[in-house]
Amino acid sequence: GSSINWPPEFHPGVPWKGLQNI
Amino acid sequence: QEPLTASRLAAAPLHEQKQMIGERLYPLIHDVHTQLAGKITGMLLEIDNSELLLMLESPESLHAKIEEAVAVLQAHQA
Repeated sequence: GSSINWPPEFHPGVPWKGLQNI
Repeated sequence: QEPLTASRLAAAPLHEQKQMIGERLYPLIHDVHTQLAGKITGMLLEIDNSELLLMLESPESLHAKIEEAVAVLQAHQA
């Protein structure tokens, strides 16, 4: 399932992918 | 570096707000949990911006949330 990719990791200077779910 | 205030944050486009908070949170989390910093920051960014701003100003709240996030992460990975 998609939970394997949770949490969306944040790295400085890289657009955070978690924003797609907000 | 200037503190990140609610008004400065509100002036930014929505898609940049989480990014701005993340850029502030990440180094603080990296100091505590170097290996997991990316995941923990990602988890905490799911919290409301108003609460995240309070956490940036309160090391006690931030560290409590970090430990909470680590526990959830470990349970998730188990």
